[in-house]
Amino acid sequence: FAQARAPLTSIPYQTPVLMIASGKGGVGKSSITANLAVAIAQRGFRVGVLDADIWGFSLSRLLGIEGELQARGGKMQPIERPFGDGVVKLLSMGLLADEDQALLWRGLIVQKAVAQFIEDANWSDIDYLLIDTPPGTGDIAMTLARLLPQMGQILVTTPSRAAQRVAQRAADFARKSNIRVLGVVENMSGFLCSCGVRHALFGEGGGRELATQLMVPLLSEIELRPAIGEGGDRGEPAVLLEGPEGVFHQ
Amino acid sequence: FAQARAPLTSIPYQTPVLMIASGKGGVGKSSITANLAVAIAQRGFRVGVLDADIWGFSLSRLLGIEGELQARGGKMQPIERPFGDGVVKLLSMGLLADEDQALLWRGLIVQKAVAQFIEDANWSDIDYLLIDTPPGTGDIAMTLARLLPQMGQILVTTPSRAAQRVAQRAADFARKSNIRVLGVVENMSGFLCSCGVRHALFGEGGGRELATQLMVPLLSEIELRPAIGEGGDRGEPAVLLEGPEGVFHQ
Ligand SMILES: Nc1ncnc2c1ncn2[C@@H]1O[C@H](COP(=O)(O)OP(=O)(O)O)[C@@H](O)[C@H]1O
Ligand SMILES: Nc1ncnc2c1ncn2[C@@H]1O[C@H](COP(=O)(O)OP(=O)(O)O)[C@@H](O)[C@H]1O
Ligand SMILES: [Zn+2]
Repeated sequence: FAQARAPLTSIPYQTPVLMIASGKGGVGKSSITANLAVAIAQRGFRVGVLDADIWGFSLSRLLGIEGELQARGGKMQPIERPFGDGVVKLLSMGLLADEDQALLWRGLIVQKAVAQFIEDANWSDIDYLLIDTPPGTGDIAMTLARLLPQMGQILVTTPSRAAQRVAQRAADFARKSNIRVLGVVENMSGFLCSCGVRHALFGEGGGRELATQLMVPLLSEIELRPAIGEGGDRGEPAVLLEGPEGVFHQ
Repeated sequence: FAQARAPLTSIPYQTPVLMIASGKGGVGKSSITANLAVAIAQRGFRVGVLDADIWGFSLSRLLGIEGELQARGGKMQPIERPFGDGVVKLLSMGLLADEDQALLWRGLIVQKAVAQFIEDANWSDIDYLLIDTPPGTGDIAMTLARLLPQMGQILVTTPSRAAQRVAQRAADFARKSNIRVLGVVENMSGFLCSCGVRHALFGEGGGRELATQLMVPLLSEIELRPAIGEGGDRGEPAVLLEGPEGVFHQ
C-alpha cells in the first residue's frame, strides 16, 4: 500500500526522509537542519535538502548555496555543494524568482509549491532527504505526509516551557497525519561563559519534558554557541569547524 | 477619508494603534509586546492587546491573563487584568475554543478571525491598542491596514544580519499596504555575564542597520536577560520587577 502511494515522486520509499519541525520560530530549526545535512554529507553521503520554510528561506544562506533554479526535462534541479566526502543538494523557496516569492510570502501558493518541490524535482541520486518546514506546520505536514509516507519527524525546541508546549501541538498534528515522531532536539540548552559560569538563558528542561511526553528519545542538547550563529551568517555551518561533536552532543 | 474608513470598528481614529511585527519568529516580539503593554498600563492607561499570532498564542501566558471569551451584545469582551494604575485588556486567538484553534492552526480562517477580533469586539474603553502579529506577516498586514488606517508598525529584530534581512521584507510589505513604520526594536542585543564579559550571542548591528535602511529611529536595544524569559513563563512580565528601564533602555 505504501509503495502504491509513493511512486508519484522520484524519491524511492527506502530513502530516509526527515522532516525537521518546531512549534515556533527562532528555536534554531533551520540552523540544525543545515548542520545536520553537512554532518551527514561529510561522511560520504548525498544529502538532499528541501527548504519549505517560506518565511525563513534560511537554508540557502546557512549552507552557502546560491544560484537560480534550473529545470531539465520538466524537473527542477537542486543546487549542489560538496562537503567532505559527500554533497548537499538544495531546493529552496528562497531560490525562486522574486514575484513567486512575493506570492509565497502571502501564503497563497505554499501547498502547491511544496508539492512541486517534491514531485517535479530531480531527487533521484540522494541517500537522505531533509525537509525544513515552517514552524507550527499544520497543512504542510499533511501535504508532506501524503507525498512521502516514509517520512519521520524530528522536533526542535528550546528548554523553555512555552516552546515545549507549542512543540507538543506540532507533534499532535504530525501524529494526526500518521507521521512518526523520531525524537526531540533541544537547542540553546545553556550558555557557558569563558569564566566558567553556565547560564540557562532560555529556561531548563523543555526538551527532556517534551521527549518524555511524546515517548521518544531526546536526541541532543545543543548549547548556545556564537560559532553556530556566525557560521550561519557566513554560509559555513559550524559543524565544518567544530565537528558534529562540537554541535551535536550525541 | 480616513474617518470615513474607520467607523467599521469600535476603535476611534484617535486611539493610537501599534502593530508589533517581525520578519521571523523567536526574536522576542511577543515578549516585547507584553512588557510594553504592561509598562504603558502601569502609568494609568487602559491598554488593549490583540494577539493575532496564531502559532504563538503567547500573550495569554505572558500576561498571566486566562479565561474563556464571552460575548455581550454581539461583541467579544477582552479579558482584563490590572497593572499598577492601569489595566491591560486581552483578546487572543489562544482564548478561543479548541476546535476553532485547530482551524486557525491550519491557517484556514486567520484573516476572518483577525477581522472579527477587531470589528466584533468591544474595544470602546482603551487608550492604546497593541497588536501582536504572526512573523513575516503578509496578508495580516493588509487586513489590519484596511480596518485600522491609523495603525503604525514597530519592527522587532535581533542583531543578526539574517533577522534584519527578513525584517526588511516585512517592512516592505507594510509600506506597500500604507502602514507607517514607526521604529525598530533590537532584542537580544547581547548578554552580560556576572563576571563582566559581554557576549554578542546573536551577532551585532542588525537593529542599527535596519533602522538606518528604513530611515526610522532605533527605539531600543534590549539585552538578553533570563528575567525576561522567566517572567514570561510565570505570566509576570519582567517590566513589573525591573521597571521599564530594566527592560527597555529608552
Ligand atoms: N545553538 C545555537 N547557538 C547560538 N546561536 C544559535 C544556535 N541555534 C540557533 N542559533 C541562532 O539563533 C537564530 C535562530 O535560529 P534559526 O535556525 O533561524 O531558527 P528557526 O529556523 O527555528 O527560526 C539564528 O540567528 C541562529 O544563528
Ligand atoms: N531580551 C530577552 N532576554 C531573554 N530572553 C528573551 C528575551 N526576549 C525574548 N526572550 C525569550 O526568547 C524566546 C522567544 O521570545 P518570543 O517573545 O516568544 O519571540 P517571538 O514572539 O518573536 O516568537 C522566549 O523564550 C522568551 O522568553
Ligand atoms: Zn562570565
